[in-house]
Amino acid sequence: MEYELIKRLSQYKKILIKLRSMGFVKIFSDNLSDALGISASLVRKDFAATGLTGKRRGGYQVNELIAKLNDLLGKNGEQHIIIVGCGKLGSALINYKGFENEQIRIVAGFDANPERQTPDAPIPIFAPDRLESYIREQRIQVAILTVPEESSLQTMERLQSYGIRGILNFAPVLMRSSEHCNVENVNLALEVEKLFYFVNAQQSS
Amino acid sequence: MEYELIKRLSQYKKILIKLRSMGFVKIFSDNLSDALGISASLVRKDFAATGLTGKRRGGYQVNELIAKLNDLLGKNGEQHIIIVGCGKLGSALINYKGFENEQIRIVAGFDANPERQTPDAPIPIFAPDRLESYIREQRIQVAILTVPEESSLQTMERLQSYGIRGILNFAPVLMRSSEHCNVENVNLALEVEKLFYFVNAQQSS
Ligand SMILES: NC(=O)c1ccc[n+]([C@@H]2O[C@H](COP(=O)([O-])OP(=O)(O)OC[C@H]3O[C@@H](n4cnc5c(N)ncnc54)[C@H](O)[C@@H]3O)[C@@H](O)[C@H]2O)c1
Ligand SMILES: NC(=O)c1ccc[n+]([C@@H]2O[C@H](COP(=O)([O-])OP(=O)(O)OC[C@H]3O[C@@H](n4cnc5c(N)ncnc54)[C@H](O)[C@@H]3O)[C@@H](O)[C@H]2O)c1
Repeated sequence: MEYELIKRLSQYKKILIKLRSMGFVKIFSDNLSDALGISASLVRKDFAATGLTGKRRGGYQVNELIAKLNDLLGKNGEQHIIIVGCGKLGSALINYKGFENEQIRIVAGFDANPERQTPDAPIPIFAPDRLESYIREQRIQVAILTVPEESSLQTMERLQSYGIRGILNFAPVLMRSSEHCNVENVNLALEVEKLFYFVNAQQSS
Repeated sequence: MEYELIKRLSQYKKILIKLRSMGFVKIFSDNLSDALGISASLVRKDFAATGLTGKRRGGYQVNELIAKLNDLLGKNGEQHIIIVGCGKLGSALINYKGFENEQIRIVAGFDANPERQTPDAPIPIFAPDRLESYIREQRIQVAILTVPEESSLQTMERLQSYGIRGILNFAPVLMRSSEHCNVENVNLALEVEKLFYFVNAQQSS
């Protein structure tokens, strides 16, 4: 498969995962073409070329597409990630079983507070001065950032300088992606706000 | 304003908030019409009727639209919510300053473990047997659910029976909305998976 097609397939999957989490069950090529800013006929061509079928009139089933894209893209084994900041939120994420379902494993944590450093635990928590050697030796690409606001920008910069290519940022500071590092900002308050709209819209209907 | 228009405006805002968290800066009426399953001309008519302007050729600015929709829908004061399960994740959410920016306030927590119950704290944490009276007396509409998997379904059912109309569920159990209660399932593993797609797509381009 040529690069551009692989890239589009991975983008289709990304959007489908997002839409699945928004409750979408069916989708049309126009939806994907809009979300990716490409033509609907290219979407249909890609799907035909890779055997992704749908009932044209009824669209495509989101779950079926994701499963097929998983096969095509070869959901390559387990993805190892690290977490920086192992306080309340960090520890809740370290213990979360949901990562296993998506073949993601937190392999190590890092925390500035000596009381939280447990290098011999099943998921070791190291001091931040181990970050650089650990990221380079273990070829870690993605980190979750759950440090307090005041140390978040500095920690992000350090991670990028060590070669990290993706950061899931929870600190209440909007961080921008750079050329070599993709930053996603999570704000759970927006999830609650979204919920209020459902609740309010339901009440007024 | 008639009901249907208010409902659509609130849905536009909901989608826009979601798209903003995905990084969208600009949007076209076709995107909104697709997401809501309505015609693009109805979107444009709604916007014209409520004075939401955009440069037709360049689309609409997402942040501007959200601010205007906030005014139109009268972002009614502070929304009070409760949180059930005040362990690691629950306490991280109780202390999170990001809720203030969205005018959301966690006013009370509930936890089955007597050691976590602090009824005299600034944000009191009560025993679960206080849930019913608290929800009814304080007219609470939305709850965050951060209990372990094994007690999640039962707790959800209790919340619904007490009249809760929206639940943000973190337990690793996919919960369905009912007629009177809207459930949103959060899975942070999907956010990490999404990040890997960006990172992988970037590397292969
Ligand atoms: N985005 C969201 O929806 C959301 C929700 C809850 C909390 N948060 C944010 O997540 C962050 C963590 O929240 P929390 O409740 O777990 O806080 P916490 O204080 O319990 O944990 C923070 C941890 O980071 C460690 N730390 C501080 N500086 C560090 C550094 N330079 N390197 C490594 N570790 C460092 C501390 O020792 C502590 O253990 C905060 O920024 C908070 O605002 C975001
Ligand atoms: N969706 C996600 O991305 C995500 C991420 C992390 C954790 N989680 C989930 O969030 C939940 C909480 O995780 P945690 O790390 O905070 O666990 P935790 O064990 O630290 O906290 C759970 C709390 O719930 C309380 N509890 C148990 N049964 C209860 C009941 N019936 N009513 C009220 N309180 C009750 C416990 O006393 C405890 O304090 C778990 O289900 C976990 O799987 C989800």
